[in-house]
Amino acid sequence: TERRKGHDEL
Amino acid sequence: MNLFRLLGDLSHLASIFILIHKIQTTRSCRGISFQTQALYVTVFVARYIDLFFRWISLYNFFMKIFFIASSVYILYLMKYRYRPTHDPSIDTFKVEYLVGPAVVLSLIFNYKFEFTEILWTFSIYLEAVAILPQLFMLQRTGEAETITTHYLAALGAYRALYIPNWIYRYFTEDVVDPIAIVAGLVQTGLYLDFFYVYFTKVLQGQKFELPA
Repeated sequence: TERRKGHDEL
Repeated sequence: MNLFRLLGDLSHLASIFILIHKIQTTRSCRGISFQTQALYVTVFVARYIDLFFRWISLYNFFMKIFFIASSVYILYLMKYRYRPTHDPSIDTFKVEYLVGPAVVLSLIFNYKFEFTEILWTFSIYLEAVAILPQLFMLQRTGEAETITTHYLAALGAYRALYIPNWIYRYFTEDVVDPIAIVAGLVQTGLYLDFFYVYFTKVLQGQKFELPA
């Protein structure tokens, strides 16, 4: 499991 | 994109249309907290600053533009168009108590100590509590127009739907976003009391009234 890097959610 | 996130976003969109519809048909912003709406503008501007340097998708782009534009439009309606219908004397929550801790927390708990990254984190923490002035106002007056409760229910459903979205993404994409998840759980939690009254009263056709 990795931390999400880009913020792709609103 | 998964179904939960899409439904969450659509619910968020719906909440804004309901709010604008309420203000325009009743020609009044009675019962709506200006402070909460101002906090949402702050949230969107801080978070969607990445419009300038990060491309995600056409969907993402238009949604961001919509959320910034509509929240500013709502402030305009409240501040100018229907100003006399807003009663600041019942909208008295101290927003400093929300903005201050959100700034401090975002400086401590973030993924990367960079300006735009801290702004993103700040927006996540601030959004989690931005509804409090509105709920506080509801608590004070003890009642709400039905249309206002539909607005709040759609807004609460939006964050609630993001929770299954995170669970789904954990299993399908193997990614977690602890900051968004913790803040999202807090945000959804704040709506629990409201949802209880909404389901037991408003959806049964009764007026939204809090016990004295």
